[in-house]
Amino acid sequence: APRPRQPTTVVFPGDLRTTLTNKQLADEYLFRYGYTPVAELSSDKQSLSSTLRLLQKRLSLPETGELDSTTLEAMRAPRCGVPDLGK
Amino acid sequence: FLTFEGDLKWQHQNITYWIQNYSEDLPRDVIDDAFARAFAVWSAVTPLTFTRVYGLEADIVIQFGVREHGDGYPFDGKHGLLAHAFPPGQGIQGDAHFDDEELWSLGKGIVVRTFFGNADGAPCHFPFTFEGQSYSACTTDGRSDDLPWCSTTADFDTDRQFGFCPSERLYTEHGNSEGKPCVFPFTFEGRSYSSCTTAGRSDGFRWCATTANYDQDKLYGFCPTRVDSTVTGGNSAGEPCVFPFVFLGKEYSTCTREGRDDGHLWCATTSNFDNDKKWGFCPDQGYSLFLVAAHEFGHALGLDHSSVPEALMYPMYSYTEKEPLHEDDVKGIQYLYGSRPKPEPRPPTTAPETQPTAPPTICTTGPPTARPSESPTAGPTGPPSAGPTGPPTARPTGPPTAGPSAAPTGSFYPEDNVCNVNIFDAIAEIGNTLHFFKDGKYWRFSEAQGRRVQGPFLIRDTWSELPSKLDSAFQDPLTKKIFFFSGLQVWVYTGASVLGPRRLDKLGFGREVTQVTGALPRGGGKVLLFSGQNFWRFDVKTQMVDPKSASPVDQMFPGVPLNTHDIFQYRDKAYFCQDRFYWRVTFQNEVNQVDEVGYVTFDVLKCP
Repeated sequence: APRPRQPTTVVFPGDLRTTLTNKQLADEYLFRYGYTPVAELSSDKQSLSSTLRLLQKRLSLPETGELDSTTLEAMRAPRCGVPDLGK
Repeated sequence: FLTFEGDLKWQHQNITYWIQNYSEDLPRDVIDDAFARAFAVWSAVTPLTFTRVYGLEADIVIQFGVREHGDGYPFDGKHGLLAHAFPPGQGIQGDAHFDDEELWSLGKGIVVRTFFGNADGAPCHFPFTFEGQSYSACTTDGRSDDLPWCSTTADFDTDRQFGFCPSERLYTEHGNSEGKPCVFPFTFEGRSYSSCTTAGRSDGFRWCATTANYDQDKLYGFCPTRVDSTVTGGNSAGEPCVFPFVFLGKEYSTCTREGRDDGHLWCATTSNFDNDKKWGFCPDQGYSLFLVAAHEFGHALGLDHSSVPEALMYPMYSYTEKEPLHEDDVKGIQYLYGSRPKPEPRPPTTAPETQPTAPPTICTTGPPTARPSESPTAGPTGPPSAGPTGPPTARPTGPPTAGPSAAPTGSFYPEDNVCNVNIFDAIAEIGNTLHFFKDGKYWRFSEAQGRRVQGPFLIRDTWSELPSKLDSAFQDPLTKKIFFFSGLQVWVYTGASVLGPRRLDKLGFGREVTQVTGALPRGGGKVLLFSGQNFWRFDVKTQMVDPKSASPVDQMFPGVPLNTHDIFQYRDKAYFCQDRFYWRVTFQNEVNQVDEVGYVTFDVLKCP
């Protein structure tokens, strides 16, 4: 039987979003919308988990503290630019 | 619900807003309407009223921008961040900004208004079926004149309803060719162009010549945006897709999702993406400007994001056709401003309803439709340039030779400088010269004398009986009599002799008419006299109006604002003035259409 073709993903010039990893997307999103007060690469798993839990609570998502598909999907959804937390 | 820290809110209830500029994605009146409806969502449940103004003094300034647009919070290209707004306060506080790299629609795909055809200007219906094939953009199929058209219903084969899509082959906008279509090929700086170009411009506007030789004739216009076939985002926004194009060695003749994992359709804007890497997103459902605006205006009124996914103030966009306000939103906004007062019981009245807070902004800019039996290719001189419904803010810089050839004469005293007057009491063409009246003074402006302005003169020095404050004036071309109106009084000058003042009811007006705001002489001793939203037919010979002739202004003059404060005729065109602006209506071959909107001082008086 024919094997399913692996979709080719291309980096489109000028399209930053397609070049980010999930982790990078999460870091950028958490900073932009006020969940991490400073742009820090939260390498420590614990703080990322608690920050993700904060976001999940705020957006009424399942509070797993994980960068799961539901959370990633929410981060990719079109939205308002006003931060969710902070001034 | 959440409010901003310190319960930031407006300390007054009559909020003003200014639409500073426009996206090209939607007809301007549709944008005006979407914003007005978005404000109405909040005024329906609070004591707040929203009034449109035209200047930075507005509480809420609405702006379209891309990437960094001046407030330090850059947008991020297509999708993702759609818009943002600031909490109530001075300056930028309270303002709402919209990312113009998004495709703005009413949430259900592009909105393309049609011209001519037999569908009365109805928008295209995408997709539609023509000869069994499905189209999701305008097409020239089936025509030999290369004019793009679309069906205004889902099935052209059965309904036969169609209209023409915006196209430079049909008309141009702004420029100096009064809406004439492009002529291809045309010569510019010795080179031949067979399509619109941005050559010679730094602002990226696509333009064309309306004669075969721009170098010689200097006549040009801007090409209407083809929302249905141009891309947004990517790295060549505004360019049309090029089909077929080659991507990873394979040929594509429609938009595709190949190469992307976000499911968005895209196309190349040259024939070979592999070589040129030029691309953009194809039109999709777009984002509902109404819903996003209603959300942002919630912020501008003091609401923060809600955690209720069904609430309007939830941060994520989702399209709905239902009433967007959720109980959580209503509780939040009423926490800040209270609820809407119940209307007082009022005795039944025959008076018309009071004007809505936002003036109706629906203008039909479309020209008359060609009757089906007429071949569209015989098109008229083209629909009027769909001039801005608001002030021309994103004004093209025009060719180097653009600009007034002679500036009006100046004066030592600022108040004597006609260019310092924002709103005139009355404007009238008397003896082929335009007269501008203001506070007991008047200026004369004549095109014939090299567009020179003379004055100011004192009104009483020329017409001794007149008060300093006038509402309107006109001269009957036949008898040369000049009629002046102020409040309930009218004066008629025949040369130096004067009849009046007399009361308006002596002319046959009813008691409800308290002022005459304008006049349009129509020849044969007939004049249209305007008051508020109505006009009457006036007979110069009998000096009486026909009381039964009262008609609503927008019935005969579609597209003009309803609250104009002065109407006058100049060189066979009617001018409807509101604030500093005029809407010009041509009424030859028995059809009235707005063909220009502009500033009285800049575009009529040619002030610098």
